[in-house]
Amino acid sequence: QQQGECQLNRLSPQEPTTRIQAEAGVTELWDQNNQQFQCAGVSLIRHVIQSRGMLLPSYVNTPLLAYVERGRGFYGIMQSGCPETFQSSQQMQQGERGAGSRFQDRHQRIGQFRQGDIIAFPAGAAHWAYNEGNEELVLVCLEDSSNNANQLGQFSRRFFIAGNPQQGQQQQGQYGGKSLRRERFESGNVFNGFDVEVLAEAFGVDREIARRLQGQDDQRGHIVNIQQGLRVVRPPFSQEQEEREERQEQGQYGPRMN
Amino acid sequence: GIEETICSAKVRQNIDNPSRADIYNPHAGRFTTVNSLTLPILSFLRLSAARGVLYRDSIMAPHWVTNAHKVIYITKGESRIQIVDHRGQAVLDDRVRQGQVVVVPQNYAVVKHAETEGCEWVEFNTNDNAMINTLSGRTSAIRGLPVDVIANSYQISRDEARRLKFNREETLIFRSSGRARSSERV
Repeated sequence: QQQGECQLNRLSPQEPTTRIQAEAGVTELWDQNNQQFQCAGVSLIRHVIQSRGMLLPSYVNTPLLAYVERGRGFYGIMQSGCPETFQSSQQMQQGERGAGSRFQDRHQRIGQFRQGDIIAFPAGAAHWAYNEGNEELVLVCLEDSSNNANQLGQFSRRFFIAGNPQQGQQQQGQYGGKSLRRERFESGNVFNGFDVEVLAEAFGVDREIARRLQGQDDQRGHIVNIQQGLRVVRPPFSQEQEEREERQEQGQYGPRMN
Repeated sequence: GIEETICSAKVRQNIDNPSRADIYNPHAGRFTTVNSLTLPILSFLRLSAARGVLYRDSIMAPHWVTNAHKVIYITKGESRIQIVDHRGQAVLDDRVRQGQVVVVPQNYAVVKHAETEGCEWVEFNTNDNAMINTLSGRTSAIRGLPVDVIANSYQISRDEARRLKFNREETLIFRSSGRARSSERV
């Protein structure tokens, strides 16, 4: 921090100054230009995600601590090189029940969260979150811009790897003026800046799919609605649920063969 | 004793030797790193380095460095380099030649494409254990995502999502079909 930023003669409670509306939720930002945040070297954001809403995958140049103020759901943190340890096997899995189709997938670990949880996201690790409950999911996140893991200057910046965040509706609070922070949600995703041909080559797919990566036609913003629900491979949410599922399976196949 | 002081610390390591490659693709090139795990003194410097070789018509996967700025110095040939910031803007899309230097800020996404001729470079990282997160390939962030997340993020079918996820089995250095050569798409 600049020495001057900590000459705080008066402190005052702060409200969010910017709201970024998206298809299935809203993100509110406290303005990190405020001296109090400058002095602490942090910034604060609050995501309010509707039921069946997903915060698109993105990564930030600062470590991030998120508190689950309300609701429950699950999240993924992609650490490049980590194995895909959540894998559907050949037998039927929960995801296939009733769907009638064979659900096959393998991906990195999925974490589940509920009210009261604190979740730590390392700097530069892409992450996403999904509200699987029926009520709103509220995540209050602190981004530690002064952390030495951040070498990108004193502001935190969010890099989306999907969607077209600039489609969100911005409403500016009393601070006015353009701040770097708001720019994070007025932008495209990182694929948008690459040549489509190179993307097609890099992914080994056709041009059309590579173009979809760039999300230029995507009007949904940074929190999208997944009407049919999100199917992933993951363990039961709780002990009771696991026992209930086991009972169901026994009912379906008789006593569990060993 | 003296063997454990900085006076006797190992301060040199060669990264040109192909046999030291950390990542190797016989058809596309190799990538060799030196960091505080392989050269401990770097933990004092908080710096690391890497050596990259791309053969003609090869691509280094789009990636970002999570914990360091990167300074790339081209030692041979040339490569098209694109660098994208958090707004999705290409802040650099250029053919970088021997003797030129490019800075890739932390978290900026970058892709290198050696088109008409190969390219060799050395890169310096402002962290003693710089970590690369790739966007495509077997160890990429996209590969780590559930198919459903991909399908819904990009508004594509599950089948297309699987192709995005699994079509590239290499990790960092890819052979390209030459279709993407920008110099010939004018």
